[in-house]
Amino acid sequence: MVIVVINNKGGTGKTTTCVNLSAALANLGYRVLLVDLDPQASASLSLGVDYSNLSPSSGEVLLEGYSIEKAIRKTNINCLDLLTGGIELAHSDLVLSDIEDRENKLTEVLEPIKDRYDYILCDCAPALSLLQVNALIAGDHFIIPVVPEYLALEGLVNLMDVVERFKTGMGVDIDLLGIIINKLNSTPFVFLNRELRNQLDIVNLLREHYGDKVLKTTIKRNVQLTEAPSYNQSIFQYAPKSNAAQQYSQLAEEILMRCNGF
Amino acid sequence: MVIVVINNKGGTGKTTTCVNLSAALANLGYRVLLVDLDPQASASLSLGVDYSNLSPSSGEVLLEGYSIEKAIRKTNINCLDLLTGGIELAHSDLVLSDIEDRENKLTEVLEPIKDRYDYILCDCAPALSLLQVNALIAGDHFIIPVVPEYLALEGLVNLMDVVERFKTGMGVDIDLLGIIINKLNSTPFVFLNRELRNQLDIVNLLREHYGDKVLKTTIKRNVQLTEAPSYNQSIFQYAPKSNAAQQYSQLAEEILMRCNGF
Ligand SMILES: Nc1ncnc2c1ncn2[C@@H]1O[C@H](COP(=O)(O)OP(=O)(O)OP(=O)(O)O)[C@@H](O)[C@H]1O
Ligand SMILES: Nc1ncnc2c1ncn2[C@@H]1O[C@H](COP(=O)(O)OP(=O)(O)OP(=O)(O)O)[C@@H](O)[C@H]1O
Ligand SMILES: [Mg+2]
Ligand SMILES: [Mg+2]
Repeated sequence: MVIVVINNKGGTGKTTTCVNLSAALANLGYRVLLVDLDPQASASLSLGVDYSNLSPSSGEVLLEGYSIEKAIRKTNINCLDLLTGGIELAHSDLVLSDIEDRENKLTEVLEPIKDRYDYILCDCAPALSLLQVNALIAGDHFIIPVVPEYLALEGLVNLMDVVERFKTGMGVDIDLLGIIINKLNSTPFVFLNRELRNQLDIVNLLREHYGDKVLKTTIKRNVQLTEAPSYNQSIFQYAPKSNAAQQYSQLAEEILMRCNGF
Repeated sequence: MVIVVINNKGGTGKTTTCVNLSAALANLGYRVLLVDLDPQASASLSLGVDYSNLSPSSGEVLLEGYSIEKAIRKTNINCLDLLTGGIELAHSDLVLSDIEDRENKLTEVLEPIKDRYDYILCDCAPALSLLQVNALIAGDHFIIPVVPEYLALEGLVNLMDVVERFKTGMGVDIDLLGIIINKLNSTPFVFLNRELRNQLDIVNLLREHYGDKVLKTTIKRNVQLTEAPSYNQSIFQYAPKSNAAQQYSQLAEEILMRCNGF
C-alpha cells in the first residue's frame, strides 16, 4: 500500500506528517518504508541522516538506475526503512522528460520491493511537476496536510483541480484518503483566539466543501514537533507522552481504518 | 533593480514578503512591478486577481512568447503593477529545457520594461529548478525569508550551497541582500516562551553564521498577515496601524539602504 503525502503549498506539514505517521505505523508493528522525494531531504534529515551522507538517494535510483535494494537503509526506528531524498531530484523533471514512460518511473522502481512493506509513504516536495505525477501514479492513496490559513486554502483548490485532471487525463487511479488539518492553534489565550477563530472558520469551510474527506483527527500546533527533527527523532521518541504523540497515534488509527475501507 | 525573493523551503513567507515589501515601496512612491513566478499564484491571489482570471500570466510570457507589455496589469495599489503567476509555470522546466539560452529567458523578457520600474520583485515557488535559476540570473539582489525552526535552517544551508555553485559555475552575479527572519513569536506568554527560546537560539545561530547578512528588521508572527490576503489587501491597506505594517515599513527602509550600498 503506497500512500503519497502531497501539497504544492509549502510548509503545510508534509514532512512532519510523513515522518511521524511512518513512525506511528512502525510502532504498531507494520513494516514501513519512507520514500523521500524532496530535494531538500527534510524527512531524511529528520530521521538522522546527515546532509553529506544522503547518497545513495531516491534521485540516484529514479534517475541513474541505482539499485533500490542497495539504496534503502535502516533508521533508528524499528520496522521503519528509508530511501533518502537529495539534491539530484532538483532536476528530475529534465531527466525524466527524456526517458520512455516518464510518468511510471517511480512505479517501476518500487515494484521489486513493494511486497516487503505493508506501507510505503512518499514525502513530496512542494510542487506539481513530473516527479509528483510519478508519485500520484505509484500511489494507492494520497493525503493532503493543510494549514487552516487563507493562502493554504486557495492552494488546496488548485491542487484538487490538478489531481482531478490527472485522474481523467491519464487514467491515474489514486484515491484521496483524506485532508489533514495541521497547526491548529490549541491555546485558550485571548491573544491567540482571533487566530483560532479564523482557523475554525476555515476548517468549517473545508468540512462543508470536502465532507468526510477531512480527517477527524486534527494535529495542533505544538512546539515539540519543531524540536523533534533537530534530535533526529520522531515525536514518539522525543516526547512520547505529549499531545502531539497522541494526535499522531490517533491519526495512524484513522488512516488504517480508512485504508481498510471503513 | 530586480530583487528575487527565494527559498526552496516551503511556507517561509516568500509571498507575504513579496506582496508587503512591494506595497511598502509603492507607498513610498517608487514604481514597482511584482513578478509572480509561482504556479500557485499566491501573490496574484493576494493582490485581488481571481484564480480564473490569471491569464495572461508570467508563464505565457516566458513560455509562449506573449507580450509582457500586454500581460502586465495594474493593482488596487498605486504605483504597483503585477505580472500574474499561474499553472502554466508547473511545467516550465520541461519547456525551458528545449529552448536556446534557457537560463536567460526571464532576463530577456524583462528587458523591454525594466526601465519603467524602480524595483521589480520576483516571488518564487519553493524549488531550485530551472525557473529559479532564471530568476537568479535576472536578479540584481536576492532576499531569503526564513522561519527560525530547525527544518528551515537545514533548508537554508542547502540553498546557500546551491546558489554559490550557480555563481561560480554559471558566472551568475547576484548579491544576497539579506536573510529576513519571519514568524518570530512576539508574545510574552509562558506557554509560548519555549517556542520563542528555540527561535532565539536559531536566530543567534543565523547571526553567528551569516553576520550582517541577517537583516536587523524581523517580522513577527501576526495573525493580520494571514487575514490580509483574503481581503486582497496588503498589510498597509488592511491594518495600517498594526505592528506588522510598521515592521514591513522598517523592512522597506532597510532594503532601500542596502540597495544603495549602506
Ligand atoms: N503541528 C505542528 N506544530 C508545530 N510545528 C509544526 C507542525 N507541523 C509542522 N511544523 C513545523 O512547521 C515547519 C513546516 O513543516 P514541514 O517541513 O513538515 O512542512 P512541509 O510541507 O514538509 O514543507 P515543504 O513544503 O518545505 O516540504 C517545520 O519547521 C515543522 O517543524
Ligand atoms: N509573519 C507572519 N505572521 C503570520 N503568518 C504569516 C507570516 N508570514 C507568513 N504568514 C502566513 O504563513 C503562510 C505561509 O506564508 P507564505 O505563503 O507567504 O509563504 P511562502 O514561502 O510564499 O509559501 P510557498 O512556499 O507555498 O510559496 C501563509 O498562510 C501566510 O499568510
Ligand atoms: Mg517537506
Ligand atoms: Mg509563496
